[in-house]
Amino acid sequence: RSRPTRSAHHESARGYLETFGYLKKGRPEVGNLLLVDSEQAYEDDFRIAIKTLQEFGGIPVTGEIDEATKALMKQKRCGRPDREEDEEQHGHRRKR
Amino acid sequence: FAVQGEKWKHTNLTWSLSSVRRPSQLDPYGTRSVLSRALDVWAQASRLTFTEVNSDDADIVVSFAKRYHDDAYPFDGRGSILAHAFFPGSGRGGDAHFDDDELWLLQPRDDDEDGTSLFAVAVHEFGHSLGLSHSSVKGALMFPWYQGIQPNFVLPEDDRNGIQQMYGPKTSNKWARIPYYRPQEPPQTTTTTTTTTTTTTTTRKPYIHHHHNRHPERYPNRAYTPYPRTPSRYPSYYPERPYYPDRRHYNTSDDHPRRTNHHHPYSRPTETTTHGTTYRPRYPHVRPEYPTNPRPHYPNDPSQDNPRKPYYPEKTTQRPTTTTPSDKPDTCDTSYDAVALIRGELFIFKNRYHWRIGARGRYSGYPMEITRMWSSLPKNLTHVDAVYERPDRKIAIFIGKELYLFDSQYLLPGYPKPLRTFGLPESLEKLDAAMVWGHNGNTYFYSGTMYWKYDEEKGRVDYDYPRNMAMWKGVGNNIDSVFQWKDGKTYFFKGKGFWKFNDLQMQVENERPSLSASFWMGCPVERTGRRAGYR
Repeated sequence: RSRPTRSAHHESARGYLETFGYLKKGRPEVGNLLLVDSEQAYEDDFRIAIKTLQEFGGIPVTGEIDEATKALMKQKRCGRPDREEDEEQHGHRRKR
Repeated sequence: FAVQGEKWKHTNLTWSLSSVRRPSQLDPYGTRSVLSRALDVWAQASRLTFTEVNSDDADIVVSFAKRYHDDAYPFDGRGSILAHAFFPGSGRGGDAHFDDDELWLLQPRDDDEDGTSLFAVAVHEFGHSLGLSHSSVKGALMFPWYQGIQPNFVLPEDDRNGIQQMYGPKTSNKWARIPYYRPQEPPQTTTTTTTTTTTTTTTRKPYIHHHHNRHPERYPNRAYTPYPRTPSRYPSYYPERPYYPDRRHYNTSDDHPRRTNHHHPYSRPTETTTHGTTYRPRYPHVRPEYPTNPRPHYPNDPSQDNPRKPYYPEKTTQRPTTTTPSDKPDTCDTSYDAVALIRGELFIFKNRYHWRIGARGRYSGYPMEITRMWSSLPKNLTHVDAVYERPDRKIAIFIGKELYLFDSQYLLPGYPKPLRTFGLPESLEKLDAAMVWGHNGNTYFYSGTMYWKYDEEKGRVDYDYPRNMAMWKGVGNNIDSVFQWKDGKTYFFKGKGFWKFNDLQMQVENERPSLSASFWMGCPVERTGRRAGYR
């Protein structure tokens, strides 16, 4: 099988990040109409989400979909999001 | 840990295996036994009790389903998603769903590679059912990625703090702990019948003798009371005041089947923590299979790791006491090795331990070993010398002649590094303290009678140092620690006291140090070792 193209990794990572609450669901461009370069904003959000996942999972924080990150995303886990949606919507701070 | 916000208003929760969505690959009785044990983990650390009821109206309904199953979280077949659960609430609130396509194991062995321990996942999911979110602490139960469960499993500190913050710690009932005899030989499997006319295949532990509730009017809710104080007619190997393990061992039917003996005046059904009725043996004629030297089991005591090691108290009448590690400091009567403000929270270090003080005071469960937070520190750590959070938010921990540099909890590659690499003299044995001085934003290291200014950019101390500690008037030499608190002021520590430092006048505000315990630890003044003096 040919190596999955970078966008395939990108897409599966995006799905994973959205499933577990690291990235808002749906294309963010809709939400970022004010920004001149929404693609750049999306890349930033994506990178931040990857970093957040890496920090939460206790692997080196690189912001890249490296091998450690791929392995983490394959690992068995709980189906609940790591960052609860209501925290995003209401933005209230959740007690730690 | 993270508290999601929803919590149960009552603590006596009911649970049930779904009558409709049962596990297709698992024996229902074994499944219920594992689920019961998983709930018991949380019950042991909090005021919660769980009673199994055979109804889909229970608070927590456990079901096994495949793919899409009427909620927004479809499963993925034999894949990475194992289960999920809902936070406390009515309806499906508290319910836990397990992916029936997974290979669930009731008794996982070490070599089970692709199977998944139902117990490990159930304990995690029930954490959600009780209101806990995911934790980023590796090793915590609420860590989202599957980690299996160690054989001598103990509820991790992070989870204990979480559940106790929500529901309060278990009220300690010192009479309700009997010595727990860890099975030496493999437990024999027997089939028993309980009064609920269901045949339970249980793992039966050696029989442990119990004593009746002698004073039901005084202890109405207690199944057992200790011996009378003068056990003259009992064999000497009975300790005068035996310790009992937690209730788990005589209320749970799967561990130790019991039948209610209504005829005996002293034995009334007690409010059991888990299902099944309680049988109490006739007292006292049954000759117990009781080991000559009961081995008290203290879960958090590292010396318990080797059950094979015999435990013979010097005098059988002496009550085995909780062995507190000798170097564990008394929170309200100690000096400090290091004090630092890290991520806006106060961290105080002493010997192998540290306290963490947030906006609402000291965290419960402290002092805790330093290595539990920074696990890359040496295992034989005895103390740390100095700690500070660098301007780049890295955490510097000085131990002897070395600096350990952490990015939150992860040791950076290349560390530890010797102090000489930062321009400090080879002869320097250790640092006393380190801080970023709020007055000018520079970093200073202190040791004995000297101090250095450290250039964070260059990564070395400035050339016209060291200078004499006399510059910091009033604190003398050989300080214990110094740091800048949230009020922007500088505080020097020595012994059990501290000085507030006037940065402009470069001298202490009061010549006489104040008592650290009451100010920083919030201890009542009378408990703060004033007798020992702190000048």
